Amino acid sequence: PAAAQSRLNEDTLQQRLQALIEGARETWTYAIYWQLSYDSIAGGGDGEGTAFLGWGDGYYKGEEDKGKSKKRCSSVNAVEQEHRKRVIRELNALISGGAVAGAADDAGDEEVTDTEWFFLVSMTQSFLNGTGLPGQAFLHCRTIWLSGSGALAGSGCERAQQGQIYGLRTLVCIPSDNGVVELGSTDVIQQSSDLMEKVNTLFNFNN
Amino acid sequence: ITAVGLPQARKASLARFLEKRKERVTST
Repeated sequence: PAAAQSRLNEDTLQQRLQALIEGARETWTYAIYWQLSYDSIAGGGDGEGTAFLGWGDGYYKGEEDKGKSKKRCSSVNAVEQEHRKRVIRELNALISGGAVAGAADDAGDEEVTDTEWFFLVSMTQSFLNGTGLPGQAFLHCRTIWLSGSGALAGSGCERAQQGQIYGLRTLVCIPSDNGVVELGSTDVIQQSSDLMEKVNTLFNFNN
Repeated sequence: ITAVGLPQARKASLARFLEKRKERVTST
């Protein structure tokens, strides 16, 4: 039952992230839900634990303009691109149950775009409450909306700067009851109260 | 990122991402 409940939560998160992006007027590249968790070991075992935001789920839509995304791969050198393809092939093998990691695969041979890579690497990340873009949004309970390459590069936040390098031009973190919804786009998107209201409706599970 | 280093709990997200990527690649 616990596994079924967990799966249900995953499915619900996925549906909500997808609804958020597919229903938006703006063109978002991806959405991630950073979920509030507590690390009892790091907290010293006193029952409190250290609060952090870890990967809850994510929905990657990609870029509508294939030409733009291909262009954004061109800055990556051949060695880096080969590394990305190898990782994709290994992950495919891992997920599909241990097939040969080096086997040729259409998806593994296709160039891995910068935003795909940024999304993929995000799965390995987490943020202590108050640190990084999601952590700051959650601690201060306020939306952070960075729009334009200059805003991302000059934010002083490593994740935003990394996103800018990978072609993002808008990065948004909207806090909810138990986590933070992050949206990224390769377009410049101005702040919208409509989007924040949608996040409030879709991701405040306590209500 | 390495395949072996990915936490178990994130495999569902990863599987979805890879599956959709396959669909995108084969549709072009």
